[in-house]
Parts: sequence; C-alpha cells; structure tokens
Amino acid sequence: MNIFRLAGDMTHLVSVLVLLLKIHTIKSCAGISLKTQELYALVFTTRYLDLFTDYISLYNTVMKLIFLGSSFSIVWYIRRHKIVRRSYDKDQDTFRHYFIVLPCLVLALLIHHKFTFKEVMWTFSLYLEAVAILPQLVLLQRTRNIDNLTGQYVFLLGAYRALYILNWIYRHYTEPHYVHWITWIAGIVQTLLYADFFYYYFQSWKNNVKLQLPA
Amino acid sequence: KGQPQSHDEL
Repeated sequence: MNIFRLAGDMTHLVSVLVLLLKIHTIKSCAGISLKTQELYALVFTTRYLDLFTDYISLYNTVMKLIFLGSSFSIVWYIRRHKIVRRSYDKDQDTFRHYFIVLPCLVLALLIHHKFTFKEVMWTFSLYLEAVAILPQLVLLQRTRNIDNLTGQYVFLLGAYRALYILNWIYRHYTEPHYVHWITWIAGIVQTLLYADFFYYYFQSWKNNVKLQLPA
Repeated sequence: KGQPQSHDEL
C-alpha cells in the first residue's frame, strides 16, 4: 500500500458515499444517471469475484464490501425507492448499456493476461470502469444543469483514477516485476475521459460560476 | 509474490 493508492481509495470511497448520502438525504437523484450507476455495480461485481476466494487483507475485503454495498444501494434507491425514483429522468438517461458492455466484453475476450473466467471478468471490469461514466457525462451535457454535489461526485471519481495512475507509477519503480499494461491503458483512457470535465469544472470553480458543459 | 500484479488493488 502506498499513499497514492490510499488517497485514491479514500477519494473513491468519498465519491460513492457523497452520492449515496445526497440521494438518501434529499430523496432525489436529479442529474444522476442510473445507467452509470448500474454499470458501476457491474464493474464491482465482475472485479470482486475473488471476494470470498482470495483473502488479501481486512482493508481490501472491507472496502470491496463497501463499494459493492454502496453501488447496489444507489441502484436500488433510484429504481425502487418510492420518492427517489420520481426524480429519475429516464427520458434523458437513454444511453444503451450494451453499447458499452458488449465492446468491453469482446475486448476482454480478445485482450487479457490469462484466459480464465476470473481473469477475463477482471479485465472486463477494468475496461468497463474506464467508460462507465459516459452515460453520466452525456446526461450532464443534456440536462446542462450540474448541481454541485453531482459535479463533486464526477470530479472525485476522476480524481481517484488519476491518483491510481500515480500509484502504478510508484509501484512500477518500487516493485520490479510489477508491470500491468492493461491496467495502465484502461486507467489512462478513463482519466482522459474525465479530462474535459475537469477542465470545465476548474473553469467554473476559478471563475466562481455555475458549472456548464458545452452542448 | 502471492498476488499477480494489481490484483491486490481495488
């Protein structure tokens, strides 16, 4: 464990808890893409298949349970909660899951480190996580209004992966055998996807104006 | 080492 990875995990944890708290407190999911939340639940499910088979550390197991629990809770709130579901904008949140899931699945079947079920699922979860934010970014551009909690959520989500890249650089230099190019590429693609959002987020923060994404 | 690379990460 290094400071970059810990900071990344904490940033990731805060981002999902901020979102869960927002939905639970104001009983609204306005501006939140259910599609993205469902994709994240799928990311955690396919990535943490080793939850009960390989024990790495208490921290690792606890964090996996928190991420799984929070992502499924968020999906449950938006789908099932009698008040929250009313604020879900299903006409705007129309990104097709399979446009994202299928290419990631095909890519994982083609490009992986080992052709085993767990390894292909793990690789699939890396590719999926890189693009899972797309429905949320599309929704933000369509609705054009970004309440600052949603803006913070997306920002923290991007920041966590950027911190992970620093973690991979650190591990690359401190653990000689540690080279995992698939992780690198998926992580860099993911962070680049956030780059333009970061740009507009900082612009709005610097000029102290409401965050607006160009149409 | 037990864990293959980056499988010990979240």
